[in-house]
Amino acid sequence: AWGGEDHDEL
Amino acid sequence: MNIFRFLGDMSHILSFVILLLKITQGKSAAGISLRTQELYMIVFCSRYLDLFWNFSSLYNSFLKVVFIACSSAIVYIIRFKSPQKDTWNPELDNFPIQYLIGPCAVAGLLINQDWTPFEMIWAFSIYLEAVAILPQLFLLQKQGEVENLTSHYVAALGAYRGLYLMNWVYRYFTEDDYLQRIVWFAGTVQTGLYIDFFYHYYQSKRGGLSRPVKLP
Repeated sequence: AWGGEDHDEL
Repeated sequence: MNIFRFLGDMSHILSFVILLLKITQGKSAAGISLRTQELYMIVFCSRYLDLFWNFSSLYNSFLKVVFIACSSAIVYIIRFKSPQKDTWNPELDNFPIQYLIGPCAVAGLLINQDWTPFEMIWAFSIYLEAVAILPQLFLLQKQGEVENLTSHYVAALGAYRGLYLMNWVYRYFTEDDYLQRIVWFAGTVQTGLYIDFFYHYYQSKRGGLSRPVKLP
């Protein structure tokens, strides 16, 4: 995974 | 998704609509800081790199494209398109944005969530967004008086992150494993920078008259 999966906000 | 976050995103979209209307219909970028718009373009182009591998929702992916497109269009119009480009005053709008980008890049390297390259870039974009409004606020300060549409633009932009603060409080109390200290800290700083502006904005709009917003 390249990361950022849990940043579900803009 | 909750009402605070939805209203926050709508307020952010409203700020783009107001600014795009102002510079396309008004044919002038007077009072608008190109520096701030360039910072926003950097923020969105860096934060939304994960467009290519994270699809948390169509809503998210769609708005990421919209925000990148709008911020790029605004920079393009103010920089290259006539007659707007002639209304931009580089002497006035001269905030040294390298002093914002540099420290945010270092902070992104040192303080991020998972030490992957994207997380460092993501943290950089969060920190940069928190301070991106500074060139705009400095420009307004220099001019003393704020043109009506510009004041609504800045107010919508401030409201967007203020609503996000409420969204984070809501999520903290309703979701179990929700923890985003980086964005909580940066979002608080970002909203804090608007407090002085909001005070003068409220004062000027309070009487119902659209008296111009005066900054001391």
